[in-house]
Amino acid sequence: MNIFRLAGDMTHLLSILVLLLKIYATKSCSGISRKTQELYAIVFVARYLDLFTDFISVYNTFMKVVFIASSLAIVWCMRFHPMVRRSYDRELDTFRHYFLVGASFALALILHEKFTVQEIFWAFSIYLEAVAILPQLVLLQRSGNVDNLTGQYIFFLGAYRAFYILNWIYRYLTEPHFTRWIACVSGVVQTALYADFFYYYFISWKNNSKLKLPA
Amino acid sequence: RYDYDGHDEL
Repeated sequence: MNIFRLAGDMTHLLSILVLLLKIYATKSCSGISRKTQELYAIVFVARYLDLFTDFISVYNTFMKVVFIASSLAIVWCMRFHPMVRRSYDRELDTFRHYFLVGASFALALILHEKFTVQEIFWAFSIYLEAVAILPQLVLLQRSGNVDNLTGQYIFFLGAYRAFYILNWIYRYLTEPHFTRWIACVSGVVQTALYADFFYYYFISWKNNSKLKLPA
Repeated sequence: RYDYDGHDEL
């Protein structure tokens, strides 16, 4: 464990807490893409198949349970909680996210570390996580205005993978045989997808103005 | 340290 990875995990946890706060405090999920939340739930379930077979550390197991439980809880809220589901922007959240699932799985069948069920699902979860934010970014562009909590949620979500890139550089420099090409390349693509959001987020923060994404 | 098999990152 290194400081970059810990910062990344904590930022990731923070993004989930901000989203839970927004949904719980405002009883609304306006501006949040349910499709992106469903993709994240698939990412965590597919990635943590080793939850009961490989014990790495209490921290590792605890965080896996938190990520799986929180992502499923958010999807459940957005689908079934009577007040929350009413505020879902159904007509704006129209990205065909099943294509992302299919494409990620197809790529995982081709590019993986080992041809085993667990490794293919792990690679699948890495590719899917890289593109899972797309429905959310598309929804924001359509809805134009971004409320503060949603903006912070996406900012932390993008920042966590940026910390992981620093973690991979650090591990590459300090550990002799550390290579994680699948996670590294996919993580760089994932962070790059946030580039324009980060730009407009920084501009709005500098001008102390409302965050607006160009339609 | 963990050998490669266990993905030790979240």
